[in-house]
Amino acid sequence: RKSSLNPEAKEFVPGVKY
Amino acid sequence: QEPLTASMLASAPLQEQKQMLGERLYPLIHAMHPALAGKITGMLLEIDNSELLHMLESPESLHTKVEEAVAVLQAHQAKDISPK
Repeated sequence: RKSSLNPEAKEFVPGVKY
Repeated sequence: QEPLTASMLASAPLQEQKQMLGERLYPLIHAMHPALAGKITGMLLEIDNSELLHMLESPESLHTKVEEAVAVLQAHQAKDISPK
């Protein structure tokens, strides 16, 4: 099953404006 | 923290919504994969909010999606490392 998730997605840092 | 509801989310500006969801998802994902938590959360935040809300309510669906993200990351990194 091909995943639709993007490995290049921007990293989320808690407390930092996403 | 009170559970995040759809109406709470809907009342926030769009950009804030992703932030709110990320703040809730991150600790759950960090408990599973500390080293990749930021990356996995970022990947999941690209999914639409209604599905993310569902994952916050259903640990099992969150767990499935996190494992999927780890697999995608590992396949992606394997591609980078493999000799060209």
